Amino acid sequence: DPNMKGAAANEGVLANFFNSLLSKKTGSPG
Amino acid sequence: MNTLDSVDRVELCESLMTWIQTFGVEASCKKIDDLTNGVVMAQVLQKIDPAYFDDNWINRIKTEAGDNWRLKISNLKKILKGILDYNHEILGQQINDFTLPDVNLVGEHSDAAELGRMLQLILGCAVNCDQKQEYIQTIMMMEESVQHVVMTAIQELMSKETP
Repeated sequence: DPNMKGAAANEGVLANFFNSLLSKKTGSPG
Repeated sequence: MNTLDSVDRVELCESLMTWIQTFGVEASCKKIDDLTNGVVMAQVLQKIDPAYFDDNWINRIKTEAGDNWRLKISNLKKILKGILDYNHEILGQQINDFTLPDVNLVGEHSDAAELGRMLQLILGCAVNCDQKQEYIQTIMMMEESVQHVVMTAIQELMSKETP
């Protein structure tokens, strides 16, 4: 089912994005 | 993938209002008018970083603004300045080329698009602060359609940030 594949792909994109955000180092160097 | 220019500002505002509700702040935040006096935004910022947005800071936000748009705008100006200072002083980043919210339109006309920009800046603080893990995980548990808008909003902000 192409719709289900699309939904799964979308879910993957979201998970990848937010997981990469979690691992991103942020904040002031000080 | 959405291009950053295609962010629908009103849809952004609606999705970010859903996100703002996850903070469970004291003041009501169900509709746009609940947010235009700045009180909810100030309380959310205090949850994001209570040391920076401390009681001294939040006490400068007038909770009794009512329909007085001058007081509302005064609150919103303080909040916008607080967000920009926080980005600079604590997160060590500047937001360039991002059209800043027009606080006059928010305070006087409850403009959803401009309120959306303001909430987007608060989102930027949440996903970059020390407790970002908690906030990002909360976003990941929200409806996919909301997550998608939030992702686009963060991507737009990230493209405008410079260390």
